[in-house]
Amino acid sequence: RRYSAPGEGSIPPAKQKYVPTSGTYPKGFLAASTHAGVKPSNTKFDDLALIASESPCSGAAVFTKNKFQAAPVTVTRDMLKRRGGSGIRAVVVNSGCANAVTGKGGIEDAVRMGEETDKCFEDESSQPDGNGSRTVVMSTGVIGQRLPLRRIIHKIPVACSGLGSTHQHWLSAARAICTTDTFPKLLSRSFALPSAPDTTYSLVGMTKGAGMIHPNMA
Amino acid sequence: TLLGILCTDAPIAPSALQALLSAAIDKSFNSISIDGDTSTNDTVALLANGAAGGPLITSASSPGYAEMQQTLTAFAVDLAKLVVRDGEGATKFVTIRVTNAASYADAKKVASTIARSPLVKTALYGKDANWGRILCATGYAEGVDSVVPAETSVSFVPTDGSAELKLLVKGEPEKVDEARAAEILEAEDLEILVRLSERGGQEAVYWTGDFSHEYVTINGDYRT
Repeated sequence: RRYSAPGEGSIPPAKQKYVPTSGTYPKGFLAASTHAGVKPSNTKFDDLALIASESPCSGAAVFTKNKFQAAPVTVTRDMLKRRGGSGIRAVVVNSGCANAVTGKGGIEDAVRMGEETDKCFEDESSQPDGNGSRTVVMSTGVIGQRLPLRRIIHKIPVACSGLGSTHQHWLSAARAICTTDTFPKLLSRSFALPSAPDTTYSLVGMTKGAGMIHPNMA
Repeated sequence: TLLGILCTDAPIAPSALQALLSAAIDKSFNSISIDGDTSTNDTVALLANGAAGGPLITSASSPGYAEMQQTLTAFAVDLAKLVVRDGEGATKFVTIRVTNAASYADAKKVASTIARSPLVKTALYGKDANWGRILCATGYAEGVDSVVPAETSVSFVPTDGSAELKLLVKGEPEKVDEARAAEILEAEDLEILVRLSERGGQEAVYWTGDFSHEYVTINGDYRT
C-alpha cells in the first residue's frame, strides 16, 4: 500500500480483474484529472479529479453523520440545500488532504475550490443566479491539515481544459481520488426504463475507500 | 474515507433524485464495513442531467421511478462491494446475511455488529470456523428484539454453490466437519448466514472483510 493513485503496473494481480478496460458512459458528462501535488511527497500521481455536466443538472448527496464533519461536507450540503439540488455543474475532488477539522479557514478553502471550478462553466446556462456555487466539493486524505489551496486552485483550470468523455478520462479520474486504495473503482452500466422504452440510459460510478470505512450517511 | 460519485443521463428531478439516492445508499454503502470507523468526510453524490431524454421522473409515483430505484441500488451495491474488495489489509470478502428478523432494521443491526467485531474478523483471517464469536456479536447487538437464542442458527455458505456448512442449529452446536470448514475458509469469498428465529421474515445483507497484520502495519505507518 502506498499513498498514491494506483496506476497501471502497480495494481495487484488479484485486483486487476476489478478494473474495467472499457465502459458505457452517460451522455453529457465529462471527466478529467490532474496532478496538483496536494501531498508534497506525491510528485507524480494525479490527485485532483473533476466530473462535469455539459448542462446544469440535478444533484443529490448523502453525507457522513460523524459530528466532526469536514469542510467540504458542510459546504456541499449547504450548496445543495441553497440550490434545491438544481443547476449543478460539477464535482471537484482532491485526494491527499481531507480538509477536515480545519476550522473556518477550511470552510473558506472548500468554498474557494467550488468557486474556482464554477469558472469552468461561465456559459449562458450557468450565469450567476444568486444561489452561489454550482459545484460539489469533496476531499479525502489526512485529517487536521489545511489544503494547499494555491496548488489546487492553480490546477483546477488545467483539469477543466482536460475534460473528456473517453474511458481513459473516467479511469484517470477514478484513480485520482484514491488514497490507500490499491485499484481504482469505476463501474458503468446501460439500462432502460419502461417510461422510455426506446431510450438507452447510462450510469457511471466511481468510488474510493480502503480504510476508515464504516459509512453511516444521510 | 468513502467517496462516491455517480452520474446518469436519465431525467430525474432533484427531489426524486435525493429519495432515490438515499434509498440506494441504505442497502449499499451504508451496508459495508472495513474497520468500523466512520469518517469525517464520507460523501456520495449523484448527478442526473437528462441528456438521454425521456419523461422526467419527479416523484415515487412517476413512471420509471421503481425501475430507476432498482437499477441505482444494484449499481450502488456493486460499487460498494468494490470498496470492500480493497479493504486495507483484507484477505477475505465476506457477505453477512441475517434472516428471519422481525424487521429489516433488526437484521441490519445484527449484521453490522458481526461485521464490526474484531474477534470475528481475526477468526476469519485465521480461517477459523469460530461460530462462538459470531454468536457473541449477534447477542450484543443493541436494541434488537429479534434475536431468539434457542432459535438462532449460524452457517457458512460457500460461494461455489455447494451446500452450506451448519455450525449452529437452533442454538445447538453442530459437529463441524473441520476439513470442510477449512476448505470453505480457504476461499477469498465467504457468506455467513445467521437465522435469528423461526418467525421473522426480514433480511439484511452486509459486506465486510477480515482483519490482518497488514491492517495494523498500514495504519501504524499512516501519519496525520
